[in-house]
Amino acid sequence: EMILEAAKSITTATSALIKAASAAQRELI
Amino acid sequence: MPVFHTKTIESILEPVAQQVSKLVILHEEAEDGIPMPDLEQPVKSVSNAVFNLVKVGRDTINSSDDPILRQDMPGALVRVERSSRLLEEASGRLKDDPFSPPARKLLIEGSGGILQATSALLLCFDESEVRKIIRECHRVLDYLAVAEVIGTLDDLVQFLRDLSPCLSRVSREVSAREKELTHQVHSEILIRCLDEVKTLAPILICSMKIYIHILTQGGKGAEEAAENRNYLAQRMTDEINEIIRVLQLTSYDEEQSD
Repeated sequence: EMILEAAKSITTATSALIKAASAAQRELI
Repeated sequence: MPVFHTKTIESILEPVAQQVSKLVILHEEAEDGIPMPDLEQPVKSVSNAVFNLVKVGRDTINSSDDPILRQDMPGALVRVERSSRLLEEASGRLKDDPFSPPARKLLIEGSGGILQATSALLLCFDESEVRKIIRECHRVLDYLAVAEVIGTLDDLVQFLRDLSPCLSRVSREVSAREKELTHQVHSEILIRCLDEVKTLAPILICSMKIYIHILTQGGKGAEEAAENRNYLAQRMTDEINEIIRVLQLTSYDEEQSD
């Protein structure tokens, strides 16, 4: 189903965003 | 960590659910010690994906004949869009001030919002798919309800022609659904009920044949034959009703009832 693919794209993009945002913080810890 | 009741929903949401949890913990621990990197590009990717989902979601709503989906899905789409805007705002503010604590909070709120709204959307879609299976189950129940008025072989042939494709669809769809569930107990109940239905169906047809045969031979023993047929039809009805009940359960229901 297209809606499942579209939802998957959102969660993939959100994961990438969080990884980018967390990277600097992780270095600090 | 939330519990996702199908493998498809789990595969879509669990990776990001873990990330959101980590993000919250990391920011609690790190507070605002170091600047946040430029998030414009990754936020743009989320916005594009949200734009696409909203488009696909609207197409799904417009093409669906399910009034509940048509009622519930727009709200979930609005929530996804709203969360995406929070991320855009967070990214804009962090560009101005990479240490901004409110912007970091917006980032966490937006990410969590995306997770929750996407989860609501997928649940809404999944429930609609379940209602399709339940509609098929109700068709089978409707046919089983007329088993007791079948009095000739011609009627029995027609009964079989009507029931068989419906029963095959239920069998195929429930079997696929069972494999999708993450809740082991629900899955096992569906397998057991489906096996029962498959075993009972030919026995019911046989009992209907015997009843008709007795009628054409003068009717001696017809009452017992009818009782046997009705008993089998009722057992199949009970199994189908149990399938309908379990199809509607989610892991959350089970936890609440516990």
